[in-house]
Amino acid sequence: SSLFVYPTKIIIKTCGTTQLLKSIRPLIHHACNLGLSLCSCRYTRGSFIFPKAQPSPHTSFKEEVLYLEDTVPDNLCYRKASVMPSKITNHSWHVFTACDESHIIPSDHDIYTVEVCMTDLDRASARKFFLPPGGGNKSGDVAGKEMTKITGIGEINPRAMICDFAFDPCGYSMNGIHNDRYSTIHVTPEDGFSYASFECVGSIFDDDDIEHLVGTLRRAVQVFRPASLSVSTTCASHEVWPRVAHALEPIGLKCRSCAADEFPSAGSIVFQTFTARRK
Amino acid sequence: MAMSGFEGFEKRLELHFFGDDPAMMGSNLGLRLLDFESLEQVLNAVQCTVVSAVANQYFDAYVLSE
Repeated sequence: SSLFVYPTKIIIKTCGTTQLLKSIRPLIHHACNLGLSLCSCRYTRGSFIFPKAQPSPHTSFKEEVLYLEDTVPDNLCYRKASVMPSKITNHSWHVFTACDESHIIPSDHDIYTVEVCMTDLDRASARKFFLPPGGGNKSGDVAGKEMTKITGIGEINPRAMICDFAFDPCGYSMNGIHNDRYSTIHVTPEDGFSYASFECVGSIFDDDDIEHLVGTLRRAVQVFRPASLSVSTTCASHEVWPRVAHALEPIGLKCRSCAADEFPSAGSIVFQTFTARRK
Repeated sequence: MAMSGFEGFEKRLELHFFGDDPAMMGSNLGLRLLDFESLEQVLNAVQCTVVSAVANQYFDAYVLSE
């Protein structure tokens, strides 16, 4: 899981059975003490592998939306909740956004967020995210650095400063920071329900290879070689989502579905799913 | 019910704030002025703890553990 704190923006991304939405009220309270007020909110998630294990208010998207409607201040009156479908059974993209009158249009027209969810990871790749039996007597930091190195994750964006951590007996999280951009990876490699996520932010004006979405996405997915994955792109511009297929099809992933929708303060969200082309 | 394993799929929350206090905005630190105790209080509500952190001039990044 990860937390990013900018001067006027906070992003929290958690796996497992956390009650993430319960962070909104204390965050609004602490921000108010700093003279800051909430102006927009965006909540997204894929479909849980173990939905029945989720605690309230996350037992269903309906419950999450009710909780958000009740928690988000009334002045954020422009709201939308949507479940974006795909052709992969029980793999949808859930989105809720809310904003006040002055933030309906995304302020940064060129900035995009890419959220990748990968399942059925290549076994040899997933195995690299297990600690040796007994934990190998290394700290999570040291073991995390070794995993970053042996998996090639450090090469996804060589300019990023990386903060990584390995969990016992398996699992890995990393944050990469470069200028005002972050990227983050979370891995739960257990066989049968192996999963990895990759997320990054960028600008449609990035054109050097390292920052460019196509190269970044391709390098990230090749670390895990998943049998299936979904990519959600959020951007005011429609220039981003076509680049996803351009990045993934040359590495054997075929686009199986594409759903798009517009949301207040987020702009356009496009949810695409891909599966490995059969050999 | 299938035996439950560790849920990989994440929940993601992005909150934007604005401030009309020129002194506050002048510092351009805004939310980065939140003390660690306040952040921990928020993370307690989310059953998470900080295991690693890095920062630059633009933002702070934390790796969390549930």
